[in-house]
Amino acid sequence: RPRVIVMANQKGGVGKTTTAINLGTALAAVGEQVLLIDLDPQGNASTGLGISQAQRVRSTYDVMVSDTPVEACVLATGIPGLHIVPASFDLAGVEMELYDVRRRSYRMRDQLSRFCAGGPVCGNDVKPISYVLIDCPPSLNLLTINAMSAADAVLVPLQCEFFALEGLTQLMKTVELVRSSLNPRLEIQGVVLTMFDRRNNLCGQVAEDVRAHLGDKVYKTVIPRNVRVSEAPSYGKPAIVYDYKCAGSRAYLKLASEMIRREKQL
Amino acid sequence: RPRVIVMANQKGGVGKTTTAINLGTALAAVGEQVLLIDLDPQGNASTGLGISQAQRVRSTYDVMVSDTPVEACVLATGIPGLHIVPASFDLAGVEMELYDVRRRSYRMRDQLSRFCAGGPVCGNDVKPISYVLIDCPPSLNLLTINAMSAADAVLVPLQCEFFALEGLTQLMKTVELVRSSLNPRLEIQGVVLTMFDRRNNLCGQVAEDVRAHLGDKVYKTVIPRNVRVSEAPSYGKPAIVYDYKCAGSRAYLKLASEMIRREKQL
Ligand SMILES: Nc1ncnc2c1ncn2[C@@H]1O[C@H](COP(=O)(O)OP(=O)(O)OP(=O)(O)O)[C@@H](O)[C@H]1O
Ligand SMILES: Nc1ncnc2c1ncn2[C@@H]1O[C@H](COP(=O)(O)OP(=O)(O)OP(=O)(O)O)[C@@H](O)[C@H]1O
Ligand SMILES: [Mg+2]
Ligand SMILES: [Mg+2]
Repeated sequence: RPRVIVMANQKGGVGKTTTAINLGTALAAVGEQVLLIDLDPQGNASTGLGISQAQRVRSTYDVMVSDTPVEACVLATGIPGLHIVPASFDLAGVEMELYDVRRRSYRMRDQLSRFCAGGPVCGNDVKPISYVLIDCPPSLNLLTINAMSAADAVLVPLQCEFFALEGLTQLMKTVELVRSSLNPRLEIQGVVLTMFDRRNNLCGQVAEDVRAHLGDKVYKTVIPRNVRVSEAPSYGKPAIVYDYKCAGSRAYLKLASEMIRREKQL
Repeated sequence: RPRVIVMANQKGGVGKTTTAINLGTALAAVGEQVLLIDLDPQGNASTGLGISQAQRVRSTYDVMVSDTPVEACVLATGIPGLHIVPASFDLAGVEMELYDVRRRSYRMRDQLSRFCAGGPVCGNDVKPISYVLIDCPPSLNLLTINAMSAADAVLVPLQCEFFALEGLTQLMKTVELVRSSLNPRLEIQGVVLTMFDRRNNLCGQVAEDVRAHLGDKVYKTVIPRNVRVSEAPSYGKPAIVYDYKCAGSRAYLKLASEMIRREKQL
């Protein structure tokens, strides 16, 4: 069974998508088989991996609403070992469309269970998927709840800014709520500090605060603010492919190995 | 009747809240009477203006769900001429709670009409409100739709990054949809470029792109990335109060005067 990890944080613009894309790529680079599920109607993870709107004939909307099997929606990304189920804009209507549908909070979980029972392989790959990463929208709505109820763990990308810190308590409460009502195995796998700028005092203070409160839950690897990371999506490539040597790429590769070490300890 | 302006952009972290707080403060500084409505469950605009959780006894949740009049939820901010209706976490449940309520897309509009018919004054102020600014969450859900159906115009804060640019088309479509179905007077008042970093090529390219597509809709005033702006919320103050002379504050003061000029021309 693959490990299912959700990138979640209702605060906007903290690096959820950038982490999903680059962590996914880094895990594939070290030999893992990764499936990325884009559950954000904005579809930034799909765009950042070069999937055009025209290619998104089937998407996570079909998985969530019309019960299409996951393997029927999977696309290759051009990166060996990394596949994606792309998002489309109509995902924004899922909360209303599933309003009175039974097991509406378990749609993603039920679909992933079917996928896992069947292999879980993507396309012509023989090796089964070892990691599923789910990118979430910036809210705690039905899409994020579905991702959390399907997951083994939550990875929290956290920008070192005051507003982002404020949202952390609410996020922890939501994870607790999902754990007690929908998914008893859900845990916070870790918190990753993103867009860290050494010259900015506030970043250092927020990082200290977070480590004081959450201790070892906070990854040692810190992702620096690095313009190459924000340029990469306009070429439809992960930073690791766009500029392998830049500080951002090196940080994501380090993050992948730290994550694999953590997973082994669990 | 006050002018009602919505800060909207479903892309997260682009500066909606920072613009609502600092533009509101700048307009109050030049003599306008401003009411800020925090319609984001995260409640960052309320925190950024120093409103503690304990003070949020009544909030926009009460306005939207329990039909409490706006004037009963208004709080002073300590900044002369600027009042706020704070947000609370239970706002996140509004979409479900109003699922089958009649006129659910017009709740904010109906409430603001009542407020305007009664004066519209806040607390002991004699001068009526001339601007209502509404801060929205990073999504195009019922809260944002309510804000747009209540508004005269949408102000779009736009970070000069690739993913933020990608979301612009979808936002324009939503404004068009609201204009044709809920609020025929709604228009895009302008696009404000935020967190602009001169040293970063991508910023320059995105800014050029946006001006080429949207022409005069894009404000001449550009808000620079400025660490003092991101420090201010941790003191519960707008940047303009925290550090009057910093580049960010000066830009927001310029934005306020450019906005007043635009409003006069309409
Ligand atoms: N390490 C980094 N250095 C520089 N820019 C970054 C970095 N990480 C992310 N960015 C940029 O910051 C912006 C926000 O990141 P991203 O879109 O990944 O956040 P998000 O949490 O997924 O946003 P949303 O809440 O809208 O889904 C993007 O434009 C991205 O390119
Ligand atoms: N001009 C600026 N210079 C530096 N930092 C800024 C600037 N404007 C905003 N920020 C910081 O960037 C982060 C995102 O800004 P803000 O929270 O206002 O965006 P938002 O669009 O309201 O986010 P959300 O989508 O979560 O509501 C905040 O931490 C804020 O302090
Ligand atoms: Mg994202
Ligand atoms: Mg905000």
